[in-house]
Amino acid sequence: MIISVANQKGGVGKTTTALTLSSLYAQNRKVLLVDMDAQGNATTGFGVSKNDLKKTTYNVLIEDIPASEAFIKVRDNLYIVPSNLDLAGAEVELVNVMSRESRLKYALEPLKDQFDVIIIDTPPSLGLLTINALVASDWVLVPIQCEFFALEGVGQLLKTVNLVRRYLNTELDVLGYLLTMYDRRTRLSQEVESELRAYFKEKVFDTVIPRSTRVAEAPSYGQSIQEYDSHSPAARAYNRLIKEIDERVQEQ
Amino acid sequence: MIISVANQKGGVGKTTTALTLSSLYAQNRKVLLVDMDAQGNATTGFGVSKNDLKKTTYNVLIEDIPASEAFIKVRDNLYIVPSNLDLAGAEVELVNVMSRESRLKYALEPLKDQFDVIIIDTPPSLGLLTINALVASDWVLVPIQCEFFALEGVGQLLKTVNLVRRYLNTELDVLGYLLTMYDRRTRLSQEVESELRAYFKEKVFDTVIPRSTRVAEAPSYGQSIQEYDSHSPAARAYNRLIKEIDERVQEQ
Ligand SMILES: Nc1ncnc2c1ncn2[C@@H]1O[C@H](COP(=O)(O)OP(=O)(O)OP(=O)(O)O)[C@@H](O)[C@H]1O
Ligand SMILES: Nc1ncnc2c1ncn2[C@@H]1O[C@H](COP(=O)(O)OP(=O)(O)OP(=O)(O)O)[C@@H](O)[C@H]1O
Ligand SMILES: [Mg+2]
Ligand SMILES: [Mg+2]
Repeated sequence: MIISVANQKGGVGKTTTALTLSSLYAQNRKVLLVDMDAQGNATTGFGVSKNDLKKTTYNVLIEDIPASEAFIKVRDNLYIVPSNLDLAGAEVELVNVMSRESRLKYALEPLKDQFDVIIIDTPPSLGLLTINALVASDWVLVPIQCEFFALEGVGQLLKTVNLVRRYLNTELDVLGYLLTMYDRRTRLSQEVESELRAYFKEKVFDTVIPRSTRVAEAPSYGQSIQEYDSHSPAARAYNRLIKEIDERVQEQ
Repeated sequence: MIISVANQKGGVGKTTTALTLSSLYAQNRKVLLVDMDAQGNATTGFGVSKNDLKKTTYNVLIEDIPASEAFIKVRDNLYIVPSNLDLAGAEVELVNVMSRESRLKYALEPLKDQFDVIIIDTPPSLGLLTINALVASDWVLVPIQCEFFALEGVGQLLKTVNLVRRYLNTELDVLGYLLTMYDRRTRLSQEVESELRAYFKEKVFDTVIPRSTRVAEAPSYGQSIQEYDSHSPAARAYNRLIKEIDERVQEQ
């Protein structure tokens, strides 16, 4: 199972969700996290230093080195293909490369037997890096911040998902929309939630991730929220989310 | 005076800052806001509908139409060059265009006499759209969210600013670093602030923008925070910021 976490709106909780899901799945499955963002937040989130990386996502995409040479172990059952600033150039470099949209898909093909779950963190854009992630994936999980601007870009993301499904990856489907940074005390969160559920109906996860400072603090210790504070409301919400995801995947 | 608001990290308050500064400056100067983000959040933030736009930033950059044909009036003394999803294709289309980094600069040249202040909102990336904004600007204002991941990308942004200054725009300088979404109750905000002030010293604005739901609510009414709730702590902080900016600009 390969899941991309994507939304071109910035700061909606893509990396946090990718880190948390990978760490949770690693409790009983073998997991690979692929960092497709040049900012490398997923790489840092598990405490990996970006300065002494030998191979990164850049080398896999542009120089065609096998992903098995690039991934590093960060926890039991949890590996990451790290990224660093080299990846910033890849968007433009990929433009004239043969089958530019499918580079990641071919790179992950040989790893499908080694890993039960592959999760891909994407940058805040719908460029070739995110398209590579979608082409390589079975599912896309869309975090949506409970704020006004958050709903604006979802239509464009869906257009891109539909284009990918039509031309490059018939398997791709939306796993669901995840409400993040939900603040129970504000009217805005409730409004965004009711608008989203009215529009996308059962595709919206029942589980909502609450805004919680503990989540924002965890990466500064190189830990996921489970490791940092497993009893926090946000950690418990992500536990419920895993169950919902497994139900949706099994139904298909 | 032309100011770009830039930081490739997503969701740090670029659009909110661009909207708020434009609306404040428009109280006593003639202001143009340029939306260089395909998401078009700055366009929507002033209540402009993206569906019936005749000309956008895309037409100005790629089809070379004069910016004076694209801007629309949104308030007294406040105009905007709007954007919509057409702009999403511009990053790739610009790659092979003559003097691709300077398209915006040439487009804004004839408007310098008409407007006292031009503010440019940029997308969460360091691609050609943000580079166009930096090449066209005198200053770049960098919003930084008081969270762990927020400090990671600043080095890369500065590298890009220095490259632009060296090859394409010797005038460009960092106006300052603005701490946004500051939550006084959390240790994380204080840690990020002290790290940032230790590193960038007086380049960090004294003014800090507090996290406030009122700010997140304002754009859903098509209003800036001044219009929506001028007595809120965030609105007052942005008022102080304007004074600090004016001092810095006059010193130079
Ligand atoms: N539930 C939450 N409660 C509070 N803070 C959160 C929560 N989820 C994420 N954050 C914080 O919000 C910020 C943005 O989250 P994150 O970096 O995961 O978003 P992103 O979508 O990956 O951003 P980008 O678009 O830059 O890649 C981070 O500082 C993160 O720690
Ligand atoms: N001081 C603040 N307090 C609370 N919420 C804020 C504040 N400033 C901005 N926000 C909210 O945080 C979210 C992100 O802000 P904004 O969209 O301005 O960031 P951005 O950097 O422009 O994002 P992007 O990278 O997607 O362009 C928005 O929903 C906005 O309303
Ligand atoms: Mg991220
Ligand atoms: Mg923005």
